[in-house]
Amino acid sequence: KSAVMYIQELKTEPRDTQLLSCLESLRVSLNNNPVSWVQTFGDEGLALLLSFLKRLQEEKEEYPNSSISVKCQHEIIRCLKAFMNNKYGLKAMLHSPDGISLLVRAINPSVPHMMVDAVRLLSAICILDHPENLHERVLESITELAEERDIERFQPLLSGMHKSNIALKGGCMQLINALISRGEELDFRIHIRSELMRLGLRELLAEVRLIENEELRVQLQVFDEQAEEDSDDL
Amino acid sequence: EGDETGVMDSLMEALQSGAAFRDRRK
Repeated sequence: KSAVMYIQELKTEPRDTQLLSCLESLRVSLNNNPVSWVQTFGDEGLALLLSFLKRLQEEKEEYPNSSISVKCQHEIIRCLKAFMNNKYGLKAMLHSPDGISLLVRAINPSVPHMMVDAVRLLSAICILDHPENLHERVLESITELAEERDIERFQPLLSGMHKSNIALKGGCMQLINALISRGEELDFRIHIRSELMRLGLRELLAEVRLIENEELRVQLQVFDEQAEEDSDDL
Repeated sequence: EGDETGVMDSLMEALQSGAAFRDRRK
């Protein structure tokens, strides 16, 4: 199917299994076609994906157990990753007004597999070389969503760390490291770290250190080294 | 511009290996 055909199909507003099947096929096409194909899918296709994601996230608050909705949301996150896997797509996503905030809304500890993908994408956005400080945009979105929900802003990440899914623990640590490492001010980095510790990261880290996993080991080492350097600077 | 692919893959790999965090701080 051509990129235009996917756009036309998404415009017919498919739902449930029909939407899921369209998204699965779209993800394969986004992953396997040249950048020119992604460019044809373009801003219009991206806007459609984001609008579906937004609607499903809002619906999900009303029907939290709809598994097909969750599968569609996860598939959109996968499509976004495929879309952003080139400079054109990445730029388009960063230009979209609500791209980052919708990804932040996908930080949902009750759907660990989707949350892993969301935190990894957000971590990658944080570390991008970009004139705008993207880690600040990510942190702003995290803060805004927490204010809306009246919760502590890092609570979803800490809840993710509590889950048994090791990839999710690693992903959460990655995002924590990405947010802290990009902070230029010592005060900022120390503040974020102590906010996390106050929410229980210290106890969680003690548990995570006992898990034998290379990805976790790397992230813990990064976290410790950065904390140590900042402590020396202080 | 825009033709480069594997952008997210590279960033994610660098994050996973810790390379993204090395040499960040002077």
